Amino acid sequence: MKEQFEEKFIIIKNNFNQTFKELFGGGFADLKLENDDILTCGIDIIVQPPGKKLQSLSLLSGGERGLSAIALLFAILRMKPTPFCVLDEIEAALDDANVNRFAKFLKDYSKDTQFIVITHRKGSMAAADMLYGVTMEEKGISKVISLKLKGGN
Amino acid sequence: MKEQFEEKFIIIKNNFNQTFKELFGGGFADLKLENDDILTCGIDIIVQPPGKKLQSLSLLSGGERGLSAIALLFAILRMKPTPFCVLDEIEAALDDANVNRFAKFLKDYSKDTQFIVITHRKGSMAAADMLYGVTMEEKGISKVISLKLKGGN
Amino acid sequence: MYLKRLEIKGFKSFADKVDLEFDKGITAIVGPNGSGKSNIYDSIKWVLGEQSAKTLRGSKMDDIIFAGTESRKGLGCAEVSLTIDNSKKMFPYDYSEITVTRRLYKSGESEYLINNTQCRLKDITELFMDTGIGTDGYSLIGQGKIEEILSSKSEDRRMLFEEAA
Amino acid sequence: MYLKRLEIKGFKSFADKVDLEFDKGITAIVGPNGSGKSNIYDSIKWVLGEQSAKTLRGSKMDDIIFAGTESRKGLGCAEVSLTIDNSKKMFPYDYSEITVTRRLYKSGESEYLINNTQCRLKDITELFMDTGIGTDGYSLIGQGKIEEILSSKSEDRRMLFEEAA
Ligand SMILES: Nc1ncnc2c1ncn2[C@@H]1O[C@H](COP(=O)(O)OP(=O)(O)OP(=O)(O)O)[C@@H](O)[C@H]1O
Ligand SMILES: Nc1ncnc2c1ncn2[C@@H]1O[C@H](COP(=O)(O)OP(=O)(O)OP(=O)(O)O)[C@@H](O)[C@H]1O
Ligand SMILES: [Mg+2]
Ligand SMILES: [Mg+2]
Repeated sequence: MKEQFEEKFIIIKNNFNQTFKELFGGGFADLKLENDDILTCGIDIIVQPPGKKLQSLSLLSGGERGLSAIALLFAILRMKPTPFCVLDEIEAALDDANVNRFAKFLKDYSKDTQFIVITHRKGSMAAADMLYGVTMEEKGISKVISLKLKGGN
Repeated sequence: MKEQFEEKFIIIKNNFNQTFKELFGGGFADLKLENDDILTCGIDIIVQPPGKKLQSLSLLSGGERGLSAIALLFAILRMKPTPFCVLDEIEAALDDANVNRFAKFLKDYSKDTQFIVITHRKGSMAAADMLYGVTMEEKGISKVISLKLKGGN
Repeated sequence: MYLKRLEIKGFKSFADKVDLEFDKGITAIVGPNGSGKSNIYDSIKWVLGEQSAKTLRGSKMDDIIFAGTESRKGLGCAEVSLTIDNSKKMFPYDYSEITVTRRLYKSGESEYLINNTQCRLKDITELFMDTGIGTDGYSLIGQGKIEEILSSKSEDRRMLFEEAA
Repeated sequence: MYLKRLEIKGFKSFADKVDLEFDKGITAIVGPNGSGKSNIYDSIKWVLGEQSAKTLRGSKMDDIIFAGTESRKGLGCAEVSLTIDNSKKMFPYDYSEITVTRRLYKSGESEYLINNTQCRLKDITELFMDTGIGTDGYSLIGQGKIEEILSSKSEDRRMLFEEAA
């Protein structure tokens, strides 16, 4: 039980360093168990954007924190993909360049996981196979229309 | 003292209904003192987007909450403009149409208050008289360049 | 085990029935502020068994029933149905797809169905156990919630890892 | 009483001195994630007397001194100067502008200056009292903080109204 958790932890840890490097174009990321009480202790997140000095997570910018969180999410998904994943504007803090990196990630992972993403960002929309538009033609009443199909218009 | 606060409160209250209507294109907004203990009680915020039913603030969308907060900020500024105001990505949750309404507000209020806005949004940038670009040419070292001047290029 | 269909009627701003079909790959949901996108997210959480009104942005559970507008009366019932592919027989049913339905009446009465057969909420949460589908874990990330994965309360993150492990 | 100039050296990612001039009207600060925009915001809060390291996203105050990068050593001192127009003589000084300076050394020593004359932090906060400028109130809204104005803790909002009234 303890060994099984430790194995999975090491896999996510290594995945995280991997996904972080892919999304940030370098740098490094790590996960550390707070103490030897593996099954009950907390987990510390350590992150260093490329070229910068290692500092606490709180000093990172809004976008760097958002992208680190996304890297961790994908690190977990890489180890154990869920059948589907629903994401509500998780790329809100990212600038356009980072949104495009995120969108590329979505495309790669969509082979193993179905993604439903609520978004305002063009980069995320461009990665989608299908688009639903939500509107309130009649005030207060939501209506949905299909906007784009895979390989179509 | 109590009367002076009550006067100011009523002005902000009325301003808030005004700024809300301007930003939402209708609806209504109100401020209510929790009880008669005017100088120590809390203040309740009541908001109703146009055409919708009056419901708790928590049920509003991310963008509706953001825009309501902006309406309240400008309601206070309208009563007592500060010499300058520094805003760090306060329009993050707004869609493009709402960013444009916010940008128009900035322009109107900039007659009485100097604004420094940190932003990723084109609508906010378009309203600016002056643009500073922050970059990290050398990793981890911030550098600033002047990008646009009033009426110029 | 991918999502095939989501039907929403009477849930939050969905006064009129909305029927969404999903395919494998990436589906984007777009629209203006306040149009109902996060309400779709909430409907998925709710039909999968979410019991906290606060998580659904309400103060009591019946806040999720369509309350009416200036020109329309409220409704007496909210209903959401989620259909999931079962072609690999990951679920202990002989059908090629599983439909989970949840209803809440203004009276406070609740109904739960699996493939149109009445059941308890417990049956729905047990159905999804160990599939990676559910209200815990990391398959549903709500608006403004992505940073929670970095939470300084490392106990929060442990839940995530245990779900994954 | 508008902001005329902001000089930053050794504060957070500003290892090299940066000199920003401001005019009346609207100035936009733009740039990629992590480039230093919010650090500019933090420098304004700090020079106006912010005493909470947490508010400046650090755990201790010396977190605001440039810590170095993979290719550059850290610095021993952070300094920020803010120059404000005084042509209407709103400040009790004969000058046409007021410059407020704050320095923090790695040793923990702090220095405060008004128009290049040493003073205490207290003198700076008193200078701005009743002007609407300062770390409380509503003239500085940080990243992710706009919703706090709607906070469910209505006591938080009272501060805002009292500042305005
Ligand atoms: N029970 C209900 N009855 C009617 N309308 C409701 C109910 N609950 C919520 N709403 C409405 O739904 C709207 C919020 O929708 P939602 O959060 O889905 O918006 P959104 O599309 O995600 O917007 P954003 O882009 O700003 O995040 C609010 O205007 C709210 O008044
Ligand atoms: N004391 C310090 N020394 C060196 N670098 C620092 C220091 N404090 C913070 N930084 C760096 O500053 C960067 C954050 O900058 P900032 O928050 O200003 O970014 P930003 O431009 O606002 O980005 P975003 O658009 O994502 O909000 C981080 O990468 C952090 O490592
Ligand atoms: Mg939303
Ligand atoms: Mg920032």
